[in-house]
Amino acid sequence: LPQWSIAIHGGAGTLQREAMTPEREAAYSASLQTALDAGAEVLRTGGTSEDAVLAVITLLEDDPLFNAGRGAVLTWDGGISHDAALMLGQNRRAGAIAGVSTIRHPILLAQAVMQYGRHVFLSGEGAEEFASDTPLERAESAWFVTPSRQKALARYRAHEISLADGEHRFG
Amino acid sequence: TVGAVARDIHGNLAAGTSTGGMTGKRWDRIGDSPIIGAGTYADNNSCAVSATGSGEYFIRAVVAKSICDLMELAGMGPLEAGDNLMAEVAELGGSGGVIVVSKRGETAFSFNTSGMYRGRADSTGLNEVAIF
Repeated sequence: LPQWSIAIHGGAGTLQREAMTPEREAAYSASLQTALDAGAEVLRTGGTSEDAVLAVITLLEDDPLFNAGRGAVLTWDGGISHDAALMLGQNRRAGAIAGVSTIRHPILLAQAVMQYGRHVFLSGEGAEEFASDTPLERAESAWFVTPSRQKALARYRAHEISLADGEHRFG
Repeated sequence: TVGAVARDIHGNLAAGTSTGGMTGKRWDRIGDSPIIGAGTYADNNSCAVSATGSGEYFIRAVVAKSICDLMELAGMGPLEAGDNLMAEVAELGGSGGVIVVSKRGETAFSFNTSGMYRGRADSTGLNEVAIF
């Protein structure tokens, strides 16, 4: 049995397998390998599972190929709404945040909530206010929003609006 | 969504998940990723889990905690427990997948849709990334 181990994921696949070109596959694979290597290095050198998880996720949050942090999908109004959670098996301490839009690394805000210890799950404006009492890096929308996600939202909205005009209606 | 689960040399587990949600979401919709027990869970007595997929179904099936329960209470391995919960998600109408690391350091992927980005490594030399 291994002394340490790590597994990572980059989501459920916003790009369908049949649409994956060799160049795209190489880019995704390289990003996953970089993140995996970062987490493995933490564990190989005796670091904690918490630090390994954070090493992986902060890298992927900065990578526009994946749906978290920079390059995350957009809301109906074209905005940002990030969610994240962190949990430790040793003591089952946990922290989670939802609906934040200015935190460069949402997973680190989840960690801050966990470390604060009084609450487990903060959301929206309250989570942003909590973040203001931490040294966590903030970012403008321009950092998070990418052209490919804007195009995806435009396609989605056009499709949804056409459905709403037909027999389907939003309730 | 992105996520990671890990076991360190002290036997401690951790799980993390981060996401932008789903394209065009409205009404401050929140999926399973930040919900402890649905999209993210860790317990040294069983396993650590991070999920990705159609979050509403992962919430209804309480996927992450249920995988840990199957491992701790029914003695299942991480793949068998993960497959059980992903079958339940599929039965409800959802799709996606999970990554699991057991308290013994075994890793497993379970998913029921294509285009899944995955990677894993351990101290025995395992090192792989793949797009399933």
